[in-house]
Amino acid sequence: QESTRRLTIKKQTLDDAYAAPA
Amino acid sequence: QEKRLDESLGNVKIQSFHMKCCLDRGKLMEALKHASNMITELRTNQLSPKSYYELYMAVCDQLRHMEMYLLDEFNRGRKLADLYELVQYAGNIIPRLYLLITVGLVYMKTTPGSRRDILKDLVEMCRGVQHPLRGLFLRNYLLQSCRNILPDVTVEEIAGDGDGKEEHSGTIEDSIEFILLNFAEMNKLWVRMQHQGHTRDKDRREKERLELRLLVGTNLVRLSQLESIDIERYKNVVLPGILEQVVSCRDGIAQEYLMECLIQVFPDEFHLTTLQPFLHSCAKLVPSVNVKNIIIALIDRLALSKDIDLPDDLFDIFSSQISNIIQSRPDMILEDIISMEGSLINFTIKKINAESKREESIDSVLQSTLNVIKEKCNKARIQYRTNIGKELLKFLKLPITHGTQDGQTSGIAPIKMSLKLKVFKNLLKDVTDLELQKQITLSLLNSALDSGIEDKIIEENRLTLEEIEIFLSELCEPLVK
Amino acid sequence: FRSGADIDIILDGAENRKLAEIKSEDGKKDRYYLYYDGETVSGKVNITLKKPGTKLDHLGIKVEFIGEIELYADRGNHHEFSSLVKDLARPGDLIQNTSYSFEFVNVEKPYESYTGTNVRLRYFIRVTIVRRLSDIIKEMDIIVHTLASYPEVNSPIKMEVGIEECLHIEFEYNKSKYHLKDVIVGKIYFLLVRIKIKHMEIAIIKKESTGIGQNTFNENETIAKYEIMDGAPVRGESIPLRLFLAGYELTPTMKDINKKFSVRYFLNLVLVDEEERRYFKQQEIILWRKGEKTRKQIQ
Repeated sequence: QESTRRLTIKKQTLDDAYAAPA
Repeated sequence: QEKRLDESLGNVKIQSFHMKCCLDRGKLMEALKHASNMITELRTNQLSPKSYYELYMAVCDQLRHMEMYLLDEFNRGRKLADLYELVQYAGNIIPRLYLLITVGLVYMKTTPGSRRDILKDLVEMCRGVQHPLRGLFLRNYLLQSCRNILPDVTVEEIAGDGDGKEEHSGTIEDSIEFILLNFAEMNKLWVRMQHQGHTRDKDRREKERLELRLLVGTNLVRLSQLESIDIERYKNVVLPGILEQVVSCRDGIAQEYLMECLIQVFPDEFHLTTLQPFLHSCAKLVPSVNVKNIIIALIDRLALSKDIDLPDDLFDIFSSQISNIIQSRPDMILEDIISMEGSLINFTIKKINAESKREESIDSVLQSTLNVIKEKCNKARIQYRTNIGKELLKFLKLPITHGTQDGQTSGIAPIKMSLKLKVFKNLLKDVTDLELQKQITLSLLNSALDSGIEDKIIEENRLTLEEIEIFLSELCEPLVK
Repeated sequence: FRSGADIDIILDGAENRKLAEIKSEDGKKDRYYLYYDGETVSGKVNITLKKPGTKLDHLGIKVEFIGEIELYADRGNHHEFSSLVKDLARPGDLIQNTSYSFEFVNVEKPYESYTGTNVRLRYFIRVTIVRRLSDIIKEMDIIVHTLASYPEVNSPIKMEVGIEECLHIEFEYNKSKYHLKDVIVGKIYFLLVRIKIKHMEIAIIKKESTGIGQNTFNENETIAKYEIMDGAPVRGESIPLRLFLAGYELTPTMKDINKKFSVRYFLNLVLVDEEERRYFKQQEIILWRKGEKTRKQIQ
């Protein structure tokens, strides 16, 4: 379990995910 | 490119040789170091996608040796409990994640109870690779590695299973979540490729993106192979998850490919229950997408389906959704609209058995087409010697040659059909030029003449006098002119 | 002037005592017996005459337990913070091989053994045969580890940093205090990305400070560089971080040791852009050594 521990992440919005790099 | 690729392949060969020597001598840690050095070649940014793919395949082949060795060790009882942690000590992210996937796979194969956690961990940790090309291949490695290990059982099956399988060995829900997330991230990277590099390289980039499409599509293929995905799961979880990404990405290449992929990989029954959302999504695709091809692919597929009960209102659903698509895409060219309507006629011909219902449906398609043509062309007539003209000719021939009673394509059946279809005449006369009308008439006449029964027309009473009059006076008029 | 005797120091319970490693000044790894604060240090001193039958006269034999700090810039001065002496023999003659027992009961060992770039803290047992002209001396190092238990308060480090109109990130590390075999679990969330990022890495930096006040000398050493992102993210991306400290040679944080030196650790989050410009944010973390027993109990 130590080896797979992660923090909860904020979900990226779809708009952000597919936006062109700024 | 060739020189760079050869150099990289050479390094892979050397490092993999050392890796295998170390494995033969039982020196796992050293073997892992060589494996890491080998995978480091995949950090390159000097190779085109095609060359990178070759390098990637070479590395994957060698990693399979490592996997086999580790599986052997596990089966012999050697505990490698810390290995999942140890491989994470690697300082560079690319070798680290490839090794993590390889080791994780071995753990999942030998310890089913770890599957859920490791699957989730691997798909999340791959976020660290944001470089489009390297990220795509890494996630492809993840997907391909896990293809035989994805849980394909429901919670109910586990509960009902008497042999005490633990729930955290994973269920179909975990597999769906895993693949959908991997797919979303891969699509994101794939779409992002269009923004890399100079604008002058746009065409080359597009070509490269097309070469890589299969990497993304493989996620959908894998989903379709999961047997526990029933219609409900497909409708409520899988399809919405896919469509959400496809529509949101607003990229023509991705949308066109993925929608066609969806049609191809999932079975007809699934498509039948999800027509509304699927076609609704088609309406939201970007203007550059050739929606016509997607619609036609779907309709044609269902038209060819066997042993499936099609719902009675299927034609109505298609018809209304196509109208919706046409309305929401004012830039759609007329040829494409006609082509789509043509596929609907084709569907009607193949799937609606009741003659009157079939004729009624074809008429409604003809009417919709007529309305669209009038709207788009205003008062101009479609010329025969144009692309639209050719498309329209094909369209008009379809119901009269294939839509006849008992599927007769010759004789006077086409003539009879052309007269039965109330809108056919209007469509022909109102919006086409003389030449196109003539071609239709010629086609009808030749069909009748070719069958060699011209002297039996009246004799067998297959055309009434009234029908002959209408045919000769109205439909043959262009020929006379 | 050659020494007339060999001295061996044998520690009690050596066969059951763990050995620990410590880097020597020349970078090699030495292994010595491991002790903890409060433990009794006892054993035997064996003196073997080089020429049996000959007499070795001396002005006394003693054993010392010493803890000292040596600043390399000031080699002549060794700062002893711990010094215990036991006399083993009064002035006289040694005519045969002799063995003496010694015991330093419940010895205070307040600091951890440390070998750094500019300073060394060591503990050792020194046996001296005092003679008129030159003493015969034998030293035996031991290593001391200082243990701590789980801190009562261990809040995560969470911060938003940025360069206006250019790059804004929010980073989070799950704790501010980590034991030496711990895992740093974190994430970096991108709020604004207007630069072409090539990659992101996290470095563990050790800062050794020696001296006090105006005479403080700082030495930075990058213990680890760990790549956590390859390529350029866009806004809204969350990049996971999982860094295992057990893979690196670290010591506990040492603050103001005997007013002589400090050893502190920092995490340096670095983003590198396509033109090799580096954007970084440094954050101190506290490292501590967890006792083996504690770990096992929790397990």
